[in-house]
Amino acid sequence: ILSEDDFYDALSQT
Amino acid sequence: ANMSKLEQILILDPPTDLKFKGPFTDVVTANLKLMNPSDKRVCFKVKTTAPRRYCVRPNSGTIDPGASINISVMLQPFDYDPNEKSKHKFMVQTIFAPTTITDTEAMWKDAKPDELMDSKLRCVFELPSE
Repeated sequence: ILSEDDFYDALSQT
Repeated sequence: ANMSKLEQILILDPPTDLKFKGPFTDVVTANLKLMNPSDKRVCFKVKTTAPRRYCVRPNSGTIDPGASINISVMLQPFDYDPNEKSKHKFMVQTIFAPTTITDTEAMWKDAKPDELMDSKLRCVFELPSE
């Protein structure tokens, strides 16, 4: 699936 | 284009949708279970399209052969709009663990696209009434 989304590393706290 | 050629080795539960049940005035947590059915150690890291909206614990790590781990995905409070469908997505990116992991940062940086596996999940918001 071509995904146009940009993914970023998830944070363990905001 | 989808860089990964390797089929995802981990079994995800849930496999495609992370459901968050409101109300969203407080933190709402969804659980994601990662199972490693293989005979090799697997390193994973979690990515998202909305990093400021979620706390993810753990957000990376290594799963031993045959083991599984539970990840808590904590959606931070926000003003929920029932008409706005969530477009947030999560990705669990994985790679077979090298024999000795000296520096995980370098391991991910140096990973070749055809070594990487990934699974994408959608976020679904539900109100208690729905």
